[in-house]
Amino acid sequence: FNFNLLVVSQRGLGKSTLINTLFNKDLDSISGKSPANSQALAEKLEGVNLEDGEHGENGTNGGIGNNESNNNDSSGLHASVKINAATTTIEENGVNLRLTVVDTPGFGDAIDNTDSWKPIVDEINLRFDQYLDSENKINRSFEDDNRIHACLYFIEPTAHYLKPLDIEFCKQVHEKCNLIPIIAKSDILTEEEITVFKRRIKKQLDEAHIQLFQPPQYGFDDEEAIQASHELFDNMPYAVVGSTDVVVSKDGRQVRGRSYPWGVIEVDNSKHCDFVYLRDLLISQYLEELREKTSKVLYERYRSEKLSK
Amino acid sequence: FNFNLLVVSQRGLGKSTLINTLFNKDLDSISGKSPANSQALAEKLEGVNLEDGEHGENGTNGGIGNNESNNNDSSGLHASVKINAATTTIEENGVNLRLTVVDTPGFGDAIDNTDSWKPIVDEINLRFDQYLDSENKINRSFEDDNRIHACLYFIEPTAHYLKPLDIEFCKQVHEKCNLIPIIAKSDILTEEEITVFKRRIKKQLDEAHIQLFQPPQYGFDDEEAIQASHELFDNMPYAVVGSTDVVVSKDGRQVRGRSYPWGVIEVDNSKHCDFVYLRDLLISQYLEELREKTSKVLYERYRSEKLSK
Ligand SMILES: Nc1nc2c(ncn2[C@@H]2O[C@H](COP(=O)(O)OP(=O)(O)O)[C@@H](O)[C@H]2O)c(=O)[nH]1
Ligand SMILES: Nc1nc2c(ncn2[C@@H]2O[C@H](COP(=O)(O)OP(=O)(O)O)[C@@H](O)[C@H]2O)c(=O)[nH]1
Repeated sequence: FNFNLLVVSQRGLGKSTLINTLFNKDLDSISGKSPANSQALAEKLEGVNLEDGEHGENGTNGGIGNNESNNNDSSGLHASVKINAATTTIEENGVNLRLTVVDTPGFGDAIDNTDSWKPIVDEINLRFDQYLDSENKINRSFEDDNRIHACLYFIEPTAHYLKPLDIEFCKQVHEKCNLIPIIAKSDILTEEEITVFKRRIKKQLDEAHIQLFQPPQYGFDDEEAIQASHELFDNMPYAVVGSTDVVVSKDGRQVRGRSYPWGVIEVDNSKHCDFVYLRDLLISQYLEELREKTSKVLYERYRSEKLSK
Repeated sequence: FNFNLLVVSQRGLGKSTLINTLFNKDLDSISGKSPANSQALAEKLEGVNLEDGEHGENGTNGGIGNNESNNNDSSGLHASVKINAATTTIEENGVNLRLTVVDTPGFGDAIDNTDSWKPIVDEINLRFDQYLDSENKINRSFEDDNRIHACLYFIEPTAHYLKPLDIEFCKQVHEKCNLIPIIAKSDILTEEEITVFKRRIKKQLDEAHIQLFQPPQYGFDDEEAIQASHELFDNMPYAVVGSTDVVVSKDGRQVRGRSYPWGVIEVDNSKHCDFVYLRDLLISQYLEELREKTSKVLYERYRSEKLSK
């Protein structure tokens, strides 16, 4: 079955790396994945991005949506957001999953980012419309569910507050898809800074009445599962680090992480960052909840609003 | 004598911390500074900023130039840059220095940052004009040299390229004051990423014909001084980390730094970041060069352009 993940970030917050860390190069299961597929994802996206000149060292043309079809602005003055998608098959819990990552290069990268959320909201709506049309067909097949099941939104780790653009984007999107904001490149923050930053972010989101995807807190039969579910919820927004590089940890283990002169941060170590929580939420535990909420709540809301116009 | 430092950064890149690290809480000389003065600098600036609501947890109003006198935009849509200045006396190499830090909160923080460099260039010009006027007086006193002697520009450590706003700002300012771009919060980057990032930045600056302040590479009498001067130059743009917190290093020393679960980064350790180079350039070694170049080259250029109109 399909899982469609929208990923929104300004350039340089480790988006490609995180996609790879989540889906491609998981050390545990790398033998179970076909190399062709596991290589595919972020590189497929980058392959699509090639016209941005990301692979050349040509400065301002790199990945800031300098695409001729939208505008002639090569100075990066105006927002120019592109929508790219890449699909691959991954195996999770013995199930084959057709994963599509929808990328939005250009978001937040220009000098003037007014309305840069608009092409992204259009894309979410487009996919809802596609589903609506297919529902009305006589011979309908629900294999092609292209609706966005979750939106991973990257917050810059300033340690202060959400930026105006962050709040604007979240407002525009939270009622249309499951919003999962994450603090990107959280290895820039100390444990204390993360605690303060998370509290402020949650307060700002509350004050703006922005709804986040919440893993269900009920229906568990054992204490351990309840505990795990609470932990998953309390740690939001997750402070994540991504890396597909294998480095040697302080105590000599081979781990995925980043090696600095002052120490080695381990991606899969929950004492170093919340990556494992994000992976649990997005992949191993709540994939089905994400799809269900999209289908039963978010899509239904869109459909009834659209049909009642 | 006066030293006037313009500091330009989007919010959250550690600007206040770096100002303090450079000027206030230097562990070596802290006993030599009057507590009243040494406390003063970044807090004076923040005191001026208080109306931004920086000290309250009120989200988007925090430090993004939401000032009533400029515009009514409290959503952070349009750029609203303020110019704040704070002055203190510091002692360096036995000389008393009247240091003024000119801060520019709001730069780069809005959704639309078009022309956000303009109030800053106006400020530089205004200070040149003040000097021009005072030169024309009959009883002139050159004690009040308020011209900007250097501009510290904070580059976001994305590890990719300079952003369009960075390039735009540098273009507008490099011929008016000594431009010293730095890579902020460089503890987010591995050594390898820093090397690549510095190379790309230099290439982009070259291609845009942007001139940086270069410490003079001549006139040294001994090999060691020549060597040190080369090192100072080759390491630009400096990758800096700031901190006034005292933490315990891996080998038990008390150091200024940041403590993470995976290790402790030391601000004054040149193997961890370039902070000591920046401090040498700005304070201990080339202060006089910065003032001279301002007075003999940059100001003269401004003066002749202005008088020939
Ligand atoms: N400090 C830190 N750097 C990261 C992290 N993830 C990726 N990077 C680095 O950030 C740079 C940009 O990463 P990339 O994934 O290309 O960012 P993107 O532009 O958002 O796609 C690369 O040098 C990565 O190695 C992270 O979690 N922490
Ligand atoms: N990782 C990292 N964090 C820093 C650095 N300098 C300051 N910070 C932290 O970043 C946050 C914002 O710092 P601040 O100086 O207020 O930033 P400003 O908004 O640019 O003035 C604080 O939590 C600081 O402790 C640095 O060099 N590296």
